[in-house]
Amino acid sequence: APTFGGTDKAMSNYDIDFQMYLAQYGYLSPSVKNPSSGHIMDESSWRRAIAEFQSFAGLNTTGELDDETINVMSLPRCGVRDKVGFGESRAKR
Amino acid sequence: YALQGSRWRVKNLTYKISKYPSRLNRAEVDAELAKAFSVWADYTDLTFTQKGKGQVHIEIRFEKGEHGDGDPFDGPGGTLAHAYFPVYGGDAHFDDAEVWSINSKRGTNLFQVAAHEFGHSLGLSHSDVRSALMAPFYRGYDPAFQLDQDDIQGIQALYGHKSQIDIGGGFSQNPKIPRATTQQPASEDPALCSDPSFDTIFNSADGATFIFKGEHYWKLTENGVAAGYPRLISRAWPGLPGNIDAAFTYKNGKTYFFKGSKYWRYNGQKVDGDYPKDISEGFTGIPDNIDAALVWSGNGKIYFYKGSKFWRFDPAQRPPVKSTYPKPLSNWEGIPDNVDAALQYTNGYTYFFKGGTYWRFNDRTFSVDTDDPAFPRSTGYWWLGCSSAPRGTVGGNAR
Repeated sequence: APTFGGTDKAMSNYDIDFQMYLAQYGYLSPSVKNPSSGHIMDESSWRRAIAEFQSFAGLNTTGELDDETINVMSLPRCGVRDKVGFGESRAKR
Repeated sequence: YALQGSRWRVKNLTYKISKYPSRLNRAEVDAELAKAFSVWADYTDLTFTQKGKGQVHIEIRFEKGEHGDGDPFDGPGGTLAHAYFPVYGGDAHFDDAEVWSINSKRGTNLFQVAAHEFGHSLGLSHSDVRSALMAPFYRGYDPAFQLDQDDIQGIQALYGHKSQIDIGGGFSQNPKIPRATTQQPASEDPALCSDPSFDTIFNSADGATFIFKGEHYWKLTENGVAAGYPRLISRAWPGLPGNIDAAFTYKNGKTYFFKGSKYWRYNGQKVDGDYPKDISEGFTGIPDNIDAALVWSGNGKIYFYKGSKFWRFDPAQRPPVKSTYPKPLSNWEGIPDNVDAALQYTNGYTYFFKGGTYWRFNDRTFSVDTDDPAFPRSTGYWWLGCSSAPRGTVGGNAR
């Protein structure tokens, strides 16, 4: 499996699913969703993506894939992206 | 809340269900999806009309796996459904691999998920308010579901407030005519129909009619109870407890609620100052633990009922309650003692409710109205849309 920057341990398939999840819902570039293409990512992007999801879901923004974050990611949900238009900052109205 | 950036330019929208779920009754799906649309219609001037075929604004399909839009579903759990914003067509797709359910803790509640998806079809993106309908996560069946303020602000940012007042429970001006056909989708509530008594009934300042029972409330339409009810009193009127004794809305537009020795004043659904207060403080001369209260159509004064007695409260007089009160309730000829509720309805007539029956009062003769069928009548049939309730007179005539 391609190795990803941002962490010194090879990521298991399990982690790739989280990459796919974050890409599917707008926290990472959509290209990450394509499992056939290797995707080098720096750590800060990875941690920022996790932190953004945690902030949106009302969790502690640790930037780490902790248990609580994994639990929320496993909840059934709507398939529409949380961030419409990748990279858009969520302007609070 | 977050707006995607597009919305419909028209407010009368049409939809069709091109592909139904494989494991639910079609008529039930029609009713649940109409209820899901009415969640948004309640707070805006949007209307939603179902079509059988042809060109519509919003197409609804239940599909499995890859279904032609490049965004395949993933089987049970995970992604439940998705919808397209108005600029992308507004359609809504539901994963038919899910166990869709209606009014049940089992499976995934179709009404709640559909109401969420239709929020997208109208231009709402996901909200980061966890209690909002537009939060992305499904958190289980909620029998007392209602929109969060965040959702209401979002949809009204797109389509404005509801301008026309939907007259709740509106008999036609001539109350002799049973329920007119209604525009608003209505439904009958099985629990309420099996015991059609309630704690109180009142009109809000904008003309809607509500009934309170225990911790819950229902909004009445022209031929029954509005879809999507019951809801929790405490979520709509923050700070107000359940099991309310009586309520009325005065000509100052404020709504007064009574329970035990206390009363509350609300401006719409916002508490209007430091409440609760003692009834003896704000309504001197009126006892605690009243049964019912109304503003009488005959003279605009406020009447309170308790047991076999009644009191008249006139805010313009000092004292507001004359020493000649209380008087025997039998003065209201034909009305029984110990009523549950009373109201001056939006058609100008005065109604009294007890158990599952009600009486219409004739202000001119100062006695129960004569009509066919005679009173008392079944509250379930005439007010709550209970198809199984009797249309005619119920039980022996009152005294």
